[in-house]
Formats: sequence, C-alpha cells, structure tokens
Amino acid sequence: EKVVVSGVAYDKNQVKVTVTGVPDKPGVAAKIFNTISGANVIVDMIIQNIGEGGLTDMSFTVPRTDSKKIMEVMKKVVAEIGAKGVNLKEDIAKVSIIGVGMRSHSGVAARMFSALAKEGINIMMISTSEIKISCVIDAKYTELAVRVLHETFEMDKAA
Amino acid sequence: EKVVVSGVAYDKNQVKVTVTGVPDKPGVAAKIFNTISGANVIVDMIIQNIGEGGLTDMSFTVPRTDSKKIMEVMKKVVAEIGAKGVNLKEDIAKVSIIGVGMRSHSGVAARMFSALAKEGINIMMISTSEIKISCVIDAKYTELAVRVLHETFEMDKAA
Ligand SMILES: C[C@@H](O)[C@H](N)C(=O)O
Ligand SMILES: C[C@@H](O)[C@H](N)C(=O)O
Repeated sequence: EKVVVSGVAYDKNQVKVTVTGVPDKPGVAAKIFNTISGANVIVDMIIQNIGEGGLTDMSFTVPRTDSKKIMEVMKKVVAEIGAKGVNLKEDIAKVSIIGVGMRSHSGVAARMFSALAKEGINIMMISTSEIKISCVIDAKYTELAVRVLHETFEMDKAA
Repeated sequence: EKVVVSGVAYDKNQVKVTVTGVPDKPGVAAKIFNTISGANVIVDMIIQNIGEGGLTDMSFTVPRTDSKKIMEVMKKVVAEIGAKGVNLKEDIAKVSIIGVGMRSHSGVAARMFSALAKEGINIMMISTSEIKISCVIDAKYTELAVRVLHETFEMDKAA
C-alpha cells in the first residue's frame, strides 16, 4: 500500500497528565477513566506502555483549560488506586502527520522522527494509528516542527 | 459531538517488542525506526510514554512472522544506542473499538476498559486516536474480549 502523507497537524491546547506506579491489574484503567468521564473532562490521547513488576505508567492529555480540575480529580484517584503519584506537564504540543497507508511503512515514522531529530527536538511521547503518527514535543518547538515536517513530506509543493 | 461506536476489531497476528532504558534524547527514535525500515519490517503500533531520569521505554508491534528477524535487528540497535535491553511478547492480541467522535468522550474509553475489567482481562497497553481506541491484551482472551465489547456497544443489535 502506497503511503501518502496528506497533512501536518498540531495542537498546543493540550496538557499531559501522567499517573506513575499504577497497579497493573484489571479494573484500574476503568476506574481512572470512569472518574475522568464523571468529571466531564475530555481526553485526547491515552498512552499506556507495558508495565514491569506489576506496575505501569499511564499518560493522557486533556485541554489546557482543565489542568487544575484534572489534577484535583487525579490526586484523589491516585490515593484510591494506590498509584505512586501524578504529574502534569503543560508546556507540550502534539504534532502529527496524517495520511493513508501509514502503518505499513516504518519508513514514514523514521522520516518524521529524523526530521525532528535534525532540529534537536526531543520526542517525549509517540502514538500511532493507520492514519496518523503523533509525537508530543516541547511546546516551544511547535512552529519549527510543523515547518520541517511540511518540508520533509513536501506539503508546500502540493499546496 | 455524538460518539458512535461502529465496530470492534481484533488482530492476533502482532507481537510486541519493547526496548527498555532507551536514552531519551533527539535522534534515538529515528535511529530505531530507520533500522527497522531498512530491515523491511512493517510496524503497526508505536507506543512511547514520557520518560524519567533521561530514559524511557519504547514499544512497537510487528507481524508475528517477523519475530525472529526483528529481535536480531533490535539486539544490534540496543547495543548501538546504549539502551538497557529489548524483549519480545508473542502471546498478545490487539482489540479495538472503532467509531467517530471518540476523542471527546473519556466515557467511551471508560466503558471499553470496564467491559474488559469485568471479565478479569488485564489491559497491557493502550493507544488511542480520534477514530480508534486500542488495547493490547493476552491473546487467550481475544474471543471473550471481542464478544463483551460487541455486547457493551450493542453491535449485535445494530447488525
Ligand atoms: C494499568 C491498567 O491499564 C490495568 N492493566 C488495567 O487493566 O486496568
Ligand atoms: C526516546 C526517543 O523518542 C527520543 N526522545 C528521541 O527523540 O528520539
């Protein structure tokens, strides 16, 4: 399947919440997200990598305007589930390349990561789907990241 | 935006590779995926959560048929980038709910996680996009997971 990168997107309106030392057993993710849903907070990305020693970390992003509310909610949840802690990172941005046939080409991800690396931009989080590869980076690099991704995937020529 | 869950999907043909103790600095993700791309291995999910102390873990899934090849490739990469190690987990399955308007409703994720939790199914990894919420679980629970997700989101009635 031919890969066509059709666009570059960014979102500077998200903040990242990470719950650390989450007990890795059934029901914990449900508890966390039932509580967040009950607080009427919208969640964009959810990222959980595989755990070790019965514990894992869980990160998710919410709108910047919900920073204070989500941290109040999460502090209670951390106590209830016996997690280690929760921290907030506000100066982030999510940059994504969008296209079709993305999953079949580790080459596309490699090109995106290389483009960011060339500019010294550290990739804090990565999440992928068939139509989108998203990286969370320091917010201050947003415009630079979007520009180099446009150049890498030649959006400017297609435009 | 109203959430409509239109389908449940599963994939038992993936295996998970996790690189642990990855130096969290620009260029490392690019190196890993340039090497994988050079070995002509297709990557489906890439999950990297935020790191701590200058290190993070990076997981990705590849076709089951590439297990041996990817581990040979990754053992070299681990040495080159100075990561701690790499491990393979083969008895996994990816189960997903697909729909529109998914991101605006932490409630949808909560329902999916609750459905799995009720059956005692542990969620090893989570990755989301606007149209898909995916969980990696133990392969032996695949059929049970698909069935309870169908029931939860009432696919059977719509069918
Ligand atoms: C960590 C969390 O995802 C847990 N494994 C669960 O299934 O709920
Ligand atoms: C860990 C890896 O993603 C690293 N942060 C990089 O930018 O390449």
